[in-house]
Amino acid sequence: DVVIATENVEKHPLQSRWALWFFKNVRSQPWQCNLRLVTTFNTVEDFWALYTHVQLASKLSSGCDYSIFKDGIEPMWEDSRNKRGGRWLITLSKQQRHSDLDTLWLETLLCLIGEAFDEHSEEVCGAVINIRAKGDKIALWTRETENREAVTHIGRVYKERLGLSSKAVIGYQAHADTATKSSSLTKNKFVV
Amino acid sequence: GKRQYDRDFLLGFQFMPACV
Repeated sequence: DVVIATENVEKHPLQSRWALWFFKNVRSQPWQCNLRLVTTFNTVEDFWALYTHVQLASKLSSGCDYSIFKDGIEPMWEDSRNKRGGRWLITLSKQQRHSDLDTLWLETLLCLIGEAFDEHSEEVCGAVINIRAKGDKIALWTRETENREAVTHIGRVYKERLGLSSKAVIGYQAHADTATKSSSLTKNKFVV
Repeated sequence: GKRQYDRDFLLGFQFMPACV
């Protein structure tokens, strides 16, 4: 009876439907062939079903990414909803893969699906985690670099939610700048 | 209105049997 009752409870709908993408670097294939849409979800319950089913980010091999984007937005600069935007970038040391990476990524996911950025949540496109030997990265993507108020609000809330020290500084980079330079050289448009 | 969920609410669903 308990099982039946549980099944009858309505799931909790999210504001947006989200898509999980997985990227695995296979050098012999073009970049886009290495990027796969895993699935989409639009309830709290389905999010957790997915989260507990897939590998933790820290267990992925180097060169892999997870991306979570609003359904219909592809996790690439070229998408029309991304191309004028940018990203709040969190760069991690090698040691942090084992201490902080999974916690920071889960917190990022909860910010997205919970619409943590108030009226500016509509500016959010998605988030990406890159697993790399030289240091992992997490980025929160927004759609319009010029929306300074929204971008900085999102950055301040995001930094607080990640529990970063007030002395730590995170930067926001325009995709248009990242696309033309290596990310380590891209200048920050905003910092919080 | 917008469906906003705070982190504690969302985390409360993490280990629910229906999610496994």
